[in-house]
Amino acid sequence: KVGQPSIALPAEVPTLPLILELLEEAPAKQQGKPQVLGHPLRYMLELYQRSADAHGHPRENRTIGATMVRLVKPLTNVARPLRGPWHIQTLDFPLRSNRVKYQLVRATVVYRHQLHLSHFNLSCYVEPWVQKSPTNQFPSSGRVSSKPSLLSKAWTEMDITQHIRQRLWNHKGRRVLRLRFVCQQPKDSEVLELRWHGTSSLDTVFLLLYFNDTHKSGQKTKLLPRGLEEFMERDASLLLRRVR
Amino acid sequence: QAGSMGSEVLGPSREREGPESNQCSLHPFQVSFHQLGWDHWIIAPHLYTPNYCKGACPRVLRYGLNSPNHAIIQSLVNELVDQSVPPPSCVPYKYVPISLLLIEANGSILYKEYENMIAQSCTCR
Repeated sequence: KVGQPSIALPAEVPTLPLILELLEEAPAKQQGKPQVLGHPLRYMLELYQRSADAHGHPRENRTIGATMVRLVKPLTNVARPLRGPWHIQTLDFPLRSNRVKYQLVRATVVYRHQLHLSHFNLSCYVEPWVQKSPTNQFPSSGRVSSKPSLLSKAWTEMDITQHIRQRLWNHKGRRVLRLRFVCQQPKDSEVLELRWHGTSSLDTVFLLLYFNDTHKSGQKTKLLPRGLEEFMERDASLLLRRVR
Repeated sequence: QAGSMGSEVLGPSREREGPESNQCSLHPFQVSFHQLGWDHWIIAPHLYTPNYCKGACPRVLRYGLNSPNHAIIQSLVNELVDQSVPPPSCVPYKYVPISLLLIEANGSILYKEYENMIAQSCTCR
């Protein structure tokens, strides 16, 4: 399943963390590399280059604040019919099942707050999807991030950690974060039927989940007392005679 | 007497120590993720330097080798008591992590730091 080279895996494979991860997360070799292009990939490449050197060594001064960052693209993209100057997309982000090993430290949604469509500059924002609640807002923690950003001026990164923790994180079964991506035409402009399907929702909104590995272990080995080591090093033959 | 007996017993061990170049040490080694068959999954980096440890362990496991007590005792057992008990082996001592950028089967992009992926020093244990 993992691909070449084929390795004869022992029966106790699930106890081998790296192999288990390969089996669970790696795409099958014959499927080829899943196509992820555009801004999300550029964003993650830049995040990688800031956090690790060309050989993959994590940088000492990295500011990522987590050992794992997952970029999640929306599953579905339902565009509502035009309502005056408003354009609304409903986006579903699948959240994988909880793993005890990883602790969610931060969640942000990244979106274009300026969108150029059919010669119009639209102003956009993201809000949680709640049925029959047009004025729904994120809680106070859903503010725009003030952290140094990898994003250009047209993009915004908004912290939604509390929203995910409170509403979704401890739910069992399939969990989906549903958001509304709302854009407004300029007030003075003529209302035109702008077509969303020219704009991939993946390229306008994505979710970033930051995790820390809670099972980091440093196995320390207690060594012989220094005096004994020095003694052995200085006169090993004497020690051997004494043992005999 | 003890000296002559000692030299008899220690004969094979001296062979084990071998020349200076055969001592337990860290050897740099690089592989591409393409060679491992993982390039459809791993976007960055392209090359991986896991390194490896190879060489003979000395008869006396000195301080700098960071050998645990058990290895020192096993070395003595091999030397003095029963040569069917193998001498300690040259294995990695310290590791450093590697950061990978991955594309998962569902199309998500993952940055992840994997612990213990690069051997940085060796020990006899």
